[in-house]
Amino acid sequence: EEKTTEEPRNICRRVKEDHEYEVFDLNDIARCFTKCGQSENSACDLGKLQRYWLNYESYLLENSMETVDMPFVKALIQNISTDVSEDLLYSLMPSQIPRQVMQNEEQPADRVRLPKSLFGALPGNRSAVRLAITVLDIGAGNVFKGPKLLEDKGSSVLNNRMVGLSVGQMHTTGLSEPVEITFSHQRQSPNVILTCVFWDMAKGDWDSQGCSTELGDGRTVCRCDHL
Amino acid sequence: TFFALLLRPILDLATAQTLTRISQAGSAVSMIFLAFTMVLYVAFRFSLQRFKAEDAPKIHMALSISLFLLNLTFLINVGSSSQGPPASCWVRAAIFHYFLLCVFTWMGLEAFHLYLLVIRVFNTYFGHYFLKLSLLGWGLPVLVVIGAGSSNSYGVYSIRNQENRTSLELCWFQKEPALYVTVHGYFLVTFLFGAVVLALVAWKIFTLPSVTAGKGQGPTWKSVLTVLGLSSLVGMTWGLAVLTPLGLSTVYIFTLLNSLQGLFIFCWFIILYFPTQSTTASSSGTARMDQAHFVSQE
Repeated sequence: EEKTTEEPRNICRRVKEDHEYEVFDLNDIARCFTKCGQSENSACDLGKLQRYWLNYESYLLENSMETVDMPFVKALIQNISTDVSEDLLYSLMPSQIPRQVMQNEEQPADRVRLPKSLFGALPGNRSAVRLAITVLDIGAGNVFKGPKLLEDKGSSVLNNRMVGLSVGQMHTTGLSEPVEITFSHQRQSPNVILTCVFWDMAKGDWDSQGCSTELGDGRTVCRCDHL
Repeated sequence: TFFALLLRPILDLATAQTLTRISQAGSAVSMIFLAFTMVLYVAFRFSLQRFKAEDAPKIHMALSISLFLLNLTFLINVGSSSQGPPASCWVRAAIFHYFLLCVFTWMGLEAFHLYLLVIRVFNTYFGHYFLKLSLLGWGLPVLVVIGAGSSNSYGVYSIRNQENRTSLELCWFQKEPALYVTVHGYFLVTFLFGAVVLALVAWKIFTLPSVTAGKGQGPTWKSVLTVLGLSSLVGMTWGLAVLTPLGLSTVYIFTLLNSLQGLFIFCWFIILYFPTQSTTASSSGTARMDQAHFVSQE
């Protein structure tokens, strides 16, 4: 007699390489944000999981959607003229889809400012580029924590929030004016160090190179010279 | 590109060393005064009749012994290197954990006894009362330590500084989930119980003068001192640990006050039991309540 055995399905260990981003897949894989790290038994392929979400930015740029509104991810995708006359300001308020804020509007506590020079410096003579702003809630698990943070007890990503910025599927370095992200938070104890970081895909860890951190009362401004 | 803001709590080498010195000095002072308390207890048992019958001094004594041994194991643990055979570090961590849990349990039992004396008052007689408390006070921590030990939770624990260098290393937990359940969780349960009982007792103490109106109100500072004394018994100084995320100053206050718990217990013991001319007519709220309990037991 032939016995058939089926191993229990563990999406966090066997996330597909051929990135599928249907609502069902996104919801399923987002469970790994809490599942990975809960116990040593919940084996997860952190590398693949992270790549899945990193590629989601590209997927958003390639597809003709405008917004994403799921509990763990909010995104705004827009076509932007490279000939903008002013810096662009977007609200990153928690649990809201990012939205553009006009110059005469009150500045939201959590925001991102994209300098107009960023669009002018893009390679090629394009009249418009696609911009994706993503806010991802990475939960309390091990996904996107990076080796250093996981080793360093007590360290964390502020509010488990990552802000993704993508302009036209291009790497942009050495910006003359930095991209500015403002994170609001409660007043931190003096024995807590706050560092603005970006996710280095090659290293698979957080890095602060090219980013400066300006500490304020109840908010921190991050300025980075690259995307 | 994804961006984020990282939060890293740091304990630099200088701060870790200062806090360690304060803890060591405080623990040593506590140990000396806890030893005095134990000697006094033995002396009182021979000279004062009520000591043989009352349970409260016995519970104070069990707490004093467990706190003395906790301070002793802490000083040995911090003073000795965590290097060496893993088995030795494992044993040191388990013993340290055991006495910490004994202290938490006896503080909880102090609160329970206080509850019987002040809140419940009537029908508080239990056969072999102190024996049952002792089984719980010394036995329950054994079960927890066996559980933590069998899941291989003990080992070297490191506190790292900004440059990821080790500020302090001691034999303690190597697995955080076990630490959260068997230390933080255990503490939280006993602490919350103690805090509730203390709040009820404080309310009774402060409202007592109004009940005995006409006999003259006692000075409020005495009531305040009584509550402060009781709070050291039920371990309110440990509760300051909850406030340590507020900043370094609260870490220092916690370290100082908590390591001196033995001194506070000694002071309480002296105020409560040291024979003076006025002892028999003591106006201390708890002393009266001890008396009431003694009568109700009879």
